[in-house]
Amino acid sequence: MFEARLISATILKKILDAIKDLLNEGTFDCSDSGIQLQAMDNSHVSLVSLTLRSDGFDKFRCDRNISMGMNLGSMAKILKCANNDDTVTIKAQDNADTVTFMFESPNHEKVSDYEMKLMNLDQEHLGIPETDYSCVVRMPSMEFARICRDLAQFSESMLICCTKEGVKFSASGDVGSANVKLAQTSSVDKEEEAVSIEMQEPVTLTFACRYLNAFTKASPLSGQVQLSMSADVPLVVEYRIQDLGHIRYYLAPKIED
Amino acid sequence: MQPTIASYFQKS
Repeated sequence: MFEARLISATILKKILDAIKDLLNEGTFDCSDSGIQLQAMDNSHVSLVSLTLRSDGFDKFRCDRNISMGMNLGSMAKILKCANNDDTVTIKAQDNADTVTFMFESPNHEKVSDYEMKLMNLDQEHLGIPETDYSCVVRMPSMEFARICRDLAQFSESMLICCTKEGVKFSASGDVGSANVKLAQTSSVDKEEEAVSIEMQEPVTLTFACRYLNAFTKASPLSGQVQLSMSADVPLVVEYRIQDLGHIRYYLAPKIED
Repeated sequence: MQPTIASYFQKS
């Protein structure tokens, strides 16, 4: 028996919004430590890794490890049926071929359940090595989303250059060129507004704007985003989900032809 | 050129 309950459906809606543009389907691996999903996007350029810890749920029970392959478009249709303040419970029997989403209104007067067929997906798990990154940038997630959106107008790819002075995002194309520089903030009223840089060595890498923009769909999950970079290895874009886990996106840098 | 992510991480 698997059962996981969240007080608010909003968080699950936001998680789905953060992955459904990149993935058509995904396998949710459930164990007593929580729920994990790892999947490459359709073109195999980026990787999504979602971790939701069992202690972050209002209620969590997982008697036996189960893997639930879900069509994310179908899941999105079901989650649309939940109000933001509904409690959501995800339930499945051991070896089941369906999963049930149950939504309860705050006053418990409306209860709805939606059963969805599970899929058998060919899952190809990738081992992600522990890496000490040369540069780790933390910045407001909305700021990163804005920069990605703005620079995508100029080019398909964006250069991210990180030094101890700051981080620079650049794009150039037929229209012209764009540069956005962010310095490390000295003092801020709110922690969420801070830009911080931990640098061992300066790094300059090029990434496809299309994927970066897809990652920023996770912005509603977290006020801050963390970018971890080293030469010649994939960028990690991480959004922490408060008290519940995180979503990480890995993107291979572009290489000069 | 855009390499795939699988070229960086090994299958486990």
